[in-house]
Amino acid sequence: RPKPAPTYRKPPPYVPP
Amino acid sequence: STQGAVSPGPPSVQPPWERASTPNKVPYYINHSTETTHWDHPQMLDLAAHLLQLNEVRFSAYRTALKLRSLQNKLCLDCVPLMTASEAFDLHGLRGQNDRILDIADMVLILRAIFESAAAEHPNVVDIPLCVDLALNWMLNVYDSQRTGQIRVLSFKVGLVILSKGHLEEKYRYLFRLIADPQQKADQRKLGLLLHDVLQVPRQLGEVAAFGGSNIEPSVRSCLGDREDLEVTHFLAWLNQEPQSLVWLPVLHRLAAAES
Repeated sequence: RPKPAPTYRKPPPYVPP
Repeated sequence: STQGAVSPGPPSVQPPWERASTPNKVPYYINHSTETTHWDHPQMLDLAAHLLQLNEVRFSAYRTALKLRSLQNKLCLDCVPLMTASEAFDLHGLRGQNDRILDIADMVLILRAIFESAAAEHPNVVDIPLCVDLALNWMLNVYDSQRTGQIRVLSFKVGLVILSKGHLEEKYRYLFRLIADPQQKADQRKLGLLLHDVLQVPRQLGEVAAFGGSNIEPSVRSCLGDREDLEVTHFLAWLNQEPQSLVWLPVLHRLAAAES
């Protein structure tokens, strides 16, 4: 079954406006 | 990171989504409703969900071609002739610069030129800010998953040309020219670099196992045979046999041709 390629680094955390 | 105003022109997202950038200018997307952040544009997330549904398709080359066709349509790269992409690369000084590193600003500039040209021919189809952001998103997914904000020129060209509009042999010849020396020959190392970049595309779609895995050495040996270096005629002869590692590309072209 096809597997998604992993992304290792996460984007910046959420900051409320 | 920089939230709020990022690049000039209309944004490609609407509330509750917001586009922001990391310190190295890599775009990311904020969902204020779920209070989450994502590397992927919301429409790329939708596309990814659609591509997951295609995992039900049984035959791997056909399944990969369906995924690529969906991607091509969503990114409007089916409206970008190969020559348009090639001219944009040349205009921005990328000819013969395979190892040069592009940053986000470089990539956005070139993508904007490409999609402005496409929008002139297809004004009702090509939404320039959206296409630029989606194409950038896809290219970073394929060639910069760590989001360093840098992609080599060769990778950038390969990634766009594969999905551009053009005859299959035109694409093959263009790809060969990217690695050919002034005597129109390519060596083993350059062929390996090219095939590695080409294979990152099905890899990003979760399909690399179907095409022999991410080790390109067998493909390099198969293409070169006993030769020290490669000429375009040998490259085309090998590709016309539809080697397993690349069969998804001619199948994509057959799929597109069959749509009518």
